[in-house]
Parts: sequence; structure tokens; C-alpha cells
Amino acid sequence: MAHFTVIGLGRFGIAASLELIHLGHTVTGVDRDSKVIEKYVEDLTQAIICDSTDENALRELDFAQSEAVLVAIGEDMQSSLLCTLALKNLGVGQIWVKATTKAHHTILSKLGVQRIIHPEEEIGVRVAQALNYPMVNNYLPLGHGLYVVEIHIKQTRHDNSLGQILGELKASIKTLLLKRDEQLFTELASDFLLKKQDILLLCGTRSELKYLAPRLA
Amino acid sequence: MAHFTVIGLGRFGIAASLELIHLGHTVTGVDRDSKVIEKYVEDLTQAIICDSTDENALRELDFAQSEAVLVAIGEDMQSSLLCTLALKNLGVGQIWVKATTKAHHTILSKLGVQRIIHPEEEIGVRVAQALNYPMVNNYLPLGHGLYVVEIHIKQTRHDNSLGQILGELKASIKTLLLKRDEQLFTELASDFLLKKQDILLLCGTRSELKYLAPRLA
Ligand SMILES: Nc1ncnc2c1ncn2[C@@H]1O[C@H](COP(=O)(O)OP(=O)(O)OP(=O)(O)O)[C@@H](O)[C@H]1O
Ligand SMILES: Nc1ncnc2c1ncn2[C@@H]1O[C@H](COP(=O)(O)OP(=O)(O)OP(=O)(O)O)[C@@H](O)[C@H]1O
Repeated sequence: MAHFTVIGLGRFGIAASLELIHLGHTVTGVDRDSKVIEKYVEDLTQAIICDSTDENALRELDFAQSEAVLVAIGEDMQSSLLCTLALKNLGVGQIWVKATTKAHHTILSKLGVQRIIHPEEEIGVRVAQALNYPMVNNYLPLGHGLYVVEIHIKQTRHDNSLGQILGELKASIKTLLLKRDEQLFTELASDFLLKKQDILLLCGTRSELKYLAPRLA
Repeated sequence: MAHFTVIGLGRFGIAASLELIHLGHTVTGVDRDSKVIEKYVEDLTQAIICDSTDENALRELDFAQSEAVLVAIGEDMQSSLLCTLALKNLGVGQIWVKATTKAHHTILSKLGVQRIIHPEEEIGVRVAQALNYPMVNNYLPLGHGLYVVEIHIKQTRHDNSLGQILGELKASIKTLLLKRDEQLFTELASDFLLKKQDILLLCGTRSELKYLAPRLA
């Protein structure tokens, strides 16, 4: 269990705060807007009204207790940068910041923070991938053009064998795992019969996955 | 190769548009702001200035050509809903919409769209997970408390064997894959030596991953 501070309780900041609490940590939420603090005071470990661009006001918070500080101030780049600068001056070691533009990102990297986050861009890319491969529920890009993909078997492929689905790729694509309800299967044979709602994990290149797409539809 | 229409070219909408083009598709971008259209006219297949709440204006666009329409209008919930309604009236079958609030989400599901996206919340949850498990680079939640995690081996674990790292979990946790540069290894033995920058994919429960965390630090 660790303690975190989240500055700026917009949708991104509060989603991160509530998930951290759900994961068993404690969170101090900071926002300059008292209405926002009132809204979340019951859900957070601690909720503080504070203008986080004011280094003296921030000094009151005990950052030494926090494993990391998340700056989730959105639209106001100036506030986000002033807050980040104040945290650096106070010696905070682990600062993650939400950036709104490329310029914002560049300035933050010059200030030296540990992670810069672009929620809209990251989800934009994921949505494009989901539109591109509708049969892929989720995926991990591994680099060098390799992807681990999570496929949910549809009714149309119920009782197809793994060999049937993989076709020419049987030898090259890696079948990592199959989850059926709570059961896990590894080292699947070519005649293994797939059932609808099975979750199949494969690892392959983009072109291999393209070949598979119609075979899973 | 397919055609998509993206309405609203904010950060989310344009990120999705550019990724779709990068993936080999064509995209018609629509925005009511001529400055935005001017900015992206070179990057998109087609860029149209249009107030998408106006069904008559939308009718001019040939949606039959689009595999899906993404409504990426952000802050203005009214415009997002009116645009979605107009698309439904025009018979568009595959509508994905970015939602800003729970209320927005509820109204969209009543209208009946194929996917509702909450970028800030989704990334907020991911960031919390990343803060919680700093050694996990990326992950896939599989349901029933099972996760596939992508771990990047650090310098500190260079030449540790897989058996050493997994400890008591050797028998229960599933080792799916190891990627070393462009090479993939499956069915790893207990004495397999890990190298820094190896990418290791494991599947286990949250408590198993918690046990592993300090062993990978
Ligand atoms: N100087 C500041 N100190 C503390 N809180 C601040 C400061 N400036 C802005 N905030 C708070 O940050 C929160 C998020 O900012 P804002 O709403 O501008 O971002 P956003 O990008 O719309 O958020 P999201 O997209 O995450 O919903 C707001 O609740 C706001 O009150
Ligand atoms: N009725 C409309 N028709 C067409 N485009 C619209 C309409 N209303 C808003 N837009 C456009 O949608 C785009 C995105 O909207 P907005 O900037 O409000 O969202 P945002 O949430 O800030 O975006 P993001 O977070 O994705 O950057 C803007 O470029 C805006 O001009």
C-alpha cells in the first residue's frame, strides 16, 4: 500500500484517484475548486482545496509521504507548468503530468518529469486500432512489428478447430493461451475446438493478423 | 482498406484519423471550424467544413461509403447528441461516440450507438495501474481476476533465471512468451536466464502479480 497525491480532479485525475483507492492505496486529492473537492471528499483519503501553482501553499502538503504526484490539470497549460515547477522546487522525485499539446509536452520534458500522458491521443490510437481490427478486443504492441492480440471467439467460429482458424499460419503464429470462463489452456493442439466466448491470445506480425481477420469473423 | 468518417477533429478525433490513415485506410474528417480543417486538410483523405448537427448538411456526405462514423465532438454534449441523432436518422449503422459524462453516456446508449468511449477515464485507470505496478509496462485484463502482463526485465535482474524470479509461483503462473529484440521464445525452462530489456509475458491473478512485483524490481 502506498500514498499518492493527485492535483487536478477532472475526469482523468479523479479516474486515476478512484482506481488507486480501488487498488488499495491512499490518495490525497488537490483542486482549487471547492465545489470539486466537496463532490469527492467522501471518496478520497484526503481532499484539499489549494491553488497548486502557489509553491507556499503546496509546501503545506507532505509530499515526502507520496510515492508519486500526478498533475492532472487539463486545459490550463500555464497552471500545469507552474504546478510542475513548484513540485520540482519542493524536491518531489516522481512527477507524472497530463499534457495537452506537443508544446506542453516539450516544455515538461525540459523541466524533467518521469512520465507525460496524452489521454486523448492514446485513446484515439486505440480506437483506430479497434476500428481496424474489430475482432481484436485488446492488444499489446511488443515492438519490431509484433503484437499480442486478445480475440473473443464469435458464434460463427464455434466448434472450429484452432488449425482451421490459423490455416497457413499454424506454424508461424504463436498461440499463447486460451481462457474459457475461469479455465486456462496452454499448448493447444491443432485439433483443439474453439467455443464461442473463448478468449484466445495470439502473438504475430501485423500482416499475419490481417490474414487471420476474415478467418475469425 | 476501408473508409471512415470522423466528426470533430480535436486531439482525440485527429489522433484516431491519423492512425487510421497510417493503418492504410481513408478518412473523411469533418469539423465546423475552418481553421481546424485548414490545419489538417493535407493529412486527411478529405476534409469538410460542416456543422454536423445539421442533418441536411450531413446528408451531403456519403455515409454509405464509411465502414463506421466516429463522433469525436468533445465538450459540447448537445452537439454530440444532435450529431448522433442526425446520423441515426440518416441510417448510419456503425456509430462510435466519445462521451464526456455519465449522463452523456446514458443518453447515447438510449439512442443506440455501437461504442461509447471515455478517453480521460480509460487512461486515468491505466495510469493508476501503471503507478500501482511500475514494473508492468502494459497489460490485458482477461476477466475473473486474471491478467496478462508485459514486464520489461531491468538491469537488476540480468542473468536471473526464470525460476529464481517466479519463486513459489513457478507451478501456478503461466509464462506465455519472452521477446528478446526480434526473437521470440516460448516454453521457457526454469533455468532460462533473463537478460535486461527482455520482454516477458505472464498470465496470473492480481495476488500472484503482487507477489512477483518485488522479485522483478
Ligand atoms: N492551479 C490549480 N490548482 C489546483 N487545481 C487546479 C488548478 N488549475 C486547474 N485545476 C483543476 O484541475 C481540474 C482539471 O482541469 P480541467 O477541467 O481544466 O481539465 P480537463 O482537461 O478538462 O480535465 P479532464 O479532461 O481530466 O476532465 C479542475 O477541476 C480544476 O479546478
Ligand atoms: N456541431 C459540430 N460539427 C462539427 N464539428 C464540431 C461541432 N461541434 C464541435 N465540433 C468540433 O469538434 C472538435 C472537438 O471538440 P472539442 O474541442 O470541444 O472537444 P475536446 O474534448 O476538447 O477535444 P479533444 O479532447 O479530443 O481535444 C472541435 O474541433 C470542434 O470544432
